[in-house]
Amino acid sequence: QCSPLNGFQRLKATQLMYLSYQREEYPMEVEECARRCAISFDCRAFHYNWQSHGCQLLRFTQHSPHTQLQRNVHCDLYQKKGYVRNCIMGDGSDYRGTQSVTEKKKICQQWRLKFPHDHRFALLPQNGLEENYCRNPDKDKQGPWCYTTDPAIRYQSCGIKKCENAVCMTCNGEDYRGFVDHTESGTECQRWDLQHPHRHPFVPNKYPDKDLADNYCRNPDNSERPWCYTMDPAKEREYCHIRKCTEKRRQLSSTTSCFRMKGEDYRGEVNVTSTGIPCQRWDSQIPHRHHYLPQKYECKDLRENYCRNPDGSEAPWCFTTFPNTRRAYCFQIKRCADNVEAEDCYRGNGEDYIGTVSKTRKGITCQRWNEQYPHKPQVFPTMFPTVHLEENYCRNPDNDSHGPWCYTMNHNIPFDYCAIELCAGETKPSIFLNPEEVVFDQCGKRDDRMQVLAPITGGRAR
Amino acid sequence: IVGGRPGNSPWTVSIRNREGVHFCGGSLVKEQWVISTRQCFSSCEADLSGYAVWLGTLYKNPAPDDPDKQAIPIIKIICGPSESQLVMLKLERPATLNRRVALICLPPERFIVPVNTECEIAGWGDTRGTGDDNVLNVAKLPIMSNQECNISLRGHLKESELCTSPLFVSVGACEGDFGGPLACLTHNCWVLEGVITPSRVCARKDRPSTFIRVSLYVDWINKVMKLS
Repeated sequence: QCSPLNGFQRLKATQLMYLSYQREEYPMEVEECARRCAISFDCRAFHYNWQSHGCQLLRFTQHSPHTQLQRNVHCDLYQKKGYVRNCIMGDGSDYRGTQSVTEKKKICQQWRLKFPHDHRFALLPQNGLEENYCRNPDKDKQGPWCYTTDPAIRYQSCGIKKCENAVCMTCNGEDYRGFVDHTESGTECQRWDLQHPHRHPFVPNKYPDKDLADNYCRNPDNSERPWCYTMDPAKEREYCHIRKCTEKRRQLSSTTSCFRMKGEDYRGEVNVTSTGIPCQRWDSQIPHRHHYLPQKYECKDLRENYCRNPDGSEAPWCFTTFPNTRRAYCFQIKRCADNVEAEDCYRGNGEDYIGTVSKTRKGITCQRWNEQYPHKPQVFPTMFPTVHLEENYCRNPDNDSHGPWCYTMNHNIPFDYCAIELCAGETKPSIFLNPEEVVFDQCGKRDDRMQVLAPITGGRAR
Repeated sequence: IVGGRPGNSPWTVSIRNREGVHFCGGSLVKEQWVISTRQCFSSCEADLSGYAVWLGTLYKNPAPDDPDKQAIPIIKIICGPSESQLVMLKLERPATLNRRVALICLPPERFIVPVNTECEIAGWGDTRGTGDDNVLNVAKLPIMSNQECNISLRGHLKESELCTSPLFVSVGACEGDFGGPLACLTHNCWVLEGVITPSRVCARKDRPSTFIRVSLYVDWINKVMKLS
C-alpha cells in the first residue's frame, strides 16, 4: 500500500533552478514520476508540472550548490526526504543531509580521502558518500557518523536526532511541525494531499494554518495528540508517538472580558451561551457525552462550565445543559477592540482633512495616491485637484460619511478607514426620512408561491 | 429562529466553516457579495480558505446531490466601519440566480423604515423547540421606532441600530441566525434593512429585538463592491 510519493517532501508552486541545467520533461502521472525517481540513485528530486502533467527528474536539491528556488504556479518540487530532513527515521541510513561535524564538534573527513583515516568504503551512488557529510553506510544503530579529521579520533557519531525526538510537542501538539511520518504502531502515514487509501476532509489548501505537509503527523482537528491517516486500508487513522516538551509552554496573553480571533485564549468566566442556555461543566458527561476532558486538554483551561474554544471553532462555546442542544457558541462575549490608537481627529466627514496620518485603523500603511500597486486607484490626484491627495496621507475625496480613508498596502484590503477619529464635540448628521421617493431595481423579488414547506416528516416534501 | 415557520428567503445564505458546519447567516446583495456580521469572523484579515457560503437550499444539511444547493467558497472578508459590526464577504464566483437564489435590495442611504412595516428574519439557527431545526425558518416582525425602542432599552439604543416590536409570544433570532437578514417589503421590493446581531437572549416577548441599521452603511457597501 506504499505510495512512492511518501518518500518526498513537496514544495508547492516552486521550481528549482540550476546553472545551465536543462533536462527534458516527460508526460506521466505524478506517482509514476515519483516511482521513477525513487528507484534511481541518480535522482534526488523531481519537478511535476500540473499544467502539462510533465515529469522532470533532477540530480540536485535545494541544498546543492548553485541552485535557487523560484516561484512557478504550475510546478511543484518534490525532493527525497533524506536530502531535506534534518532528522533521521530508523537508523538514518537514508540520511543525505549536509551535516559534516560530529556530536563532539569534530570536522568530518572527506569520504573520498583515506587520510587521516584509511577505510574501505567505496563511493557508490547508493550509499550517498559524498563530500564529508555524515552518513550511515553500515547501518550503525547510533545513526549517521563519519571519520574525523582528528588523527586521534577515527570516527564518531554525528548525533543527528531521530525525528520523533527532534521536535517535541506542547499541549495537544496543535503546533507540532516535525517530521514523524509513521504512527505509533509503525504504520506509514498517508499524505494529506492524497485521498487514498482513505478519503478525508483535511485537504491542505483548506487548512493553510495547519501545515498539512506531505504525510507528517499533525493535529488539525484538536485531537488529543498529532495523528495521521494510515496507508493501511483497514486502519483509517492513528496517533503518532511524539515526545512531549519538558519545558513549559510560553503563556500566550489570555483575555477575560473579551475574546481575540477565535477566542482560543479566552479565560473569562462567562458560562451561558449567546442565547442564554447555561453551559455544562467540562468535567461532566451529563447531559452530553464528550471527549473534552479537562485533564486531557491541560492548556485549554476547561474549568467549571466556562465558555472555551478547545477545538478551533469560530468562537468560545460550550456543551449546553439542554439535552436537545448539544453545543452552542458564546457569541455574546464581545470581541476585543483591535483598532490601533487614533493619531489625529477630523471634522464633518473629514473632507477637509489635510493631516499626515498615513495608516489605517488596523495599522496598515496606506498606498500612495499616485501609485498603481497593490491597488489600482479609481480616485487619483488629477481627478480631485483640490483635495490634496498627497503622498499616502489619509483623505476623503469622495466625502465618505465614515471619514478619511486610503488604499492600503495589503493586497487583500483595497481600502480602509484611517486611524483618525471624529474630533471632540463633533457630531454626525442625523438620519433623514424620505420613503416616498424610493425606487428599487430588480433585486429583492421572490416567488411567494413556493414559500411554505410542508412539515418535514422523514421525507423531504415541498 | 424562535417562533418562525419553514419558509422561503432566497437571499439568506448559510456560512459554513472548513468542516462544512453552518455557523452564521448572511444576505446576498450582489451575485458575488454577501453581508454578515463581524462577530462571526475571527479577524478582518482572516484567511477564509475552506470557508464557503451555501445558497439555494432550504435544508440545514441538504443531501449531497441536492440540485438546488450552490456552495461557493469565500475569497475575501472586508470589515465595515468600526461601529457598524458589518462585514462583506466576496465569493469566488457569482451565485447563479434562480427561483431559490435571489438578491436582496439595499435601502437608500440613511433611509428610515416606517414604523409598523412588516419585516422578516430568516435563518437556520436554533428554534428553541418552536419549530424544525433542520430547515430555514422565517418569522415576521414589525418595525418599532427608535424613540420608543430607546425607552424600552433604557437609552442603550444607538442610531446605527433599529428595532422590531416585541410580540405577545416569543419570536426572534437565536443561535446560528446571527449575520442573517432583517428584510422588509417596501414598494413591492424586499429590502435589507437590518442585520441580525448576537444578543444575550433569544426572542424575549417583553423586549424589542435590535439589528444593525444597514441604511447607514450603504455608501460603504457600494464602495467596497466598486473598489474590490
